[in-house]
Amino acid sequence: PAAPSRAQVFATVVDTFLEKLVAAGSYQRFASCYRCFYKLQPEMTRGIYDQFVSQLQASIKEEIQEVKDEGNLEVLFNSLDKIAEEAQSREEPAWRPSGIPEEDVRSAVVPYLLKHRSYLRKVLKEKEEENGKVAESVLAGRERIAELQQLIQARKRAWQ
Amino acid sequence: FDELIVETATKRKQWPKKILMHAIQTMKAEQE
Amino acid sequence: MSVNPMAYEAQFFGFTPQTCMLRVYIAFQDYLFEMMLVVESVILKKLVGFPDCKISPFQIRKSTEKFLLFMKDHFDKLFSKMEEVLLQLVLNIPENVLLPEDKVQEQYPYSKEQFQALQDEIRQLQQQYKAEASAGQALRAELEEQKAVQAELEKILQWFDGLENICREHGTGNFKESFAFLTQNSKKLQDVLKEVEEKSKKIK
Repeated sequence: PAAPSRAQVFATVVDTFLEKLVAAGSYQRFASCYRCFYKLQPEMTRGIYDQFVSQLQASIKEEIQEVKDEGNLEVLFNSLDKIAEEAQSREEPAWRPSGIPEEDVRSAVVPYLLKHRSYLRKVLKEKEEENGKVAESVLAGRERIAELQQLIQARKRAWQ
Repeated sequence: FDELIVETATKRKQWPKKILMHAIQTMKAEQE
Repeated sequence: MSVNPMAYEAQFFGFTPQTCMLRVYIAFQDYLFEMMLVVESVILKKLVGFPDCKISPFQIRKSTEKFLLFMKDHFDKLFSKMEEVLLQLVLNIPENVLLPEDKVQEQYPYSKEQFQALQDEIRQLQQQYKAEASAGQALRAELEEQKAVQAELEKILQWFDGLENICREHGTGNFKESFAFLTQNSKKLQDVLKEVEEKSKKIK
């Protein structure tokens, strides 16, 4: 059977607390403390006690609901249950903040730096290839110019 | 003490993303 | 005694679990006290309807205190157990759990040295790219210059071609040969002229 969710445990624990509190503050105990009034009006004593227990339970449940609503606890509990389930296969303790912000923030920046490095490597390679082709054209151009110069020299010599 | 803990914990959750954003902006500006 | 601040839990929940439990404790306690006061006031009101009874408000107060003391004692013990369970099982992040916003810490656990090395590498790549970009600019500038220079040199060659074409158009196929032929013929003519002059002298 699946383990109970945090929300269920929370509800159960609070209910158990209330149950045991009410059990401790039993009618017998109440009547024993208010003995003089109980002797005078036993039925009224019962009525007052029942009201007391019912009001106390209602107030406590209302407070719990308020806390859950304010803190958005239902959503948080479900979310934490999911995260904990995903980490089930892991046995060793997970990372925790070191207390040194500059150390901890490093890992947050690393993914971008790695992306940036890949990008730079890529554009550098492209640039090098592009320059290689242009360099070839430049070398060819130089050879052509040398050739033309030689041709001109030959014609000049012939005329001379 | 409690306020300090919550403040620190909130910063730990939110600031790395903000710092990353600023770091990226700075690096892009440098690149340009 | 060391205090566990439960800071990682505070990071997830947005509040410290201990403060949450304290808030709940204070609220519950307040309700208990409030209810007891209400009980007491109800009993006192009911007693007004029984003027002959010998129960004083002081006695009712004593009863209230007795019951409240008893309830408070059990309340504290039960709440303490509830708090323990909630802090351990509900308002707690297990040790093996990493919150989603911290996933990068496990994916990219870079030490100071590794981080520095990465930054240095990036800096170097940037420098190399700058150098390549400059080299590219210089190469393209030379390419432009070469175009201009080639054009000028080709013009000069064309001029030579033009000259030879003119000679050809005027009957001189090979200028060198015709020039040599012309020179030879001039020499022959000069020799013939010399011969004729000598013969003419002899005749005279």
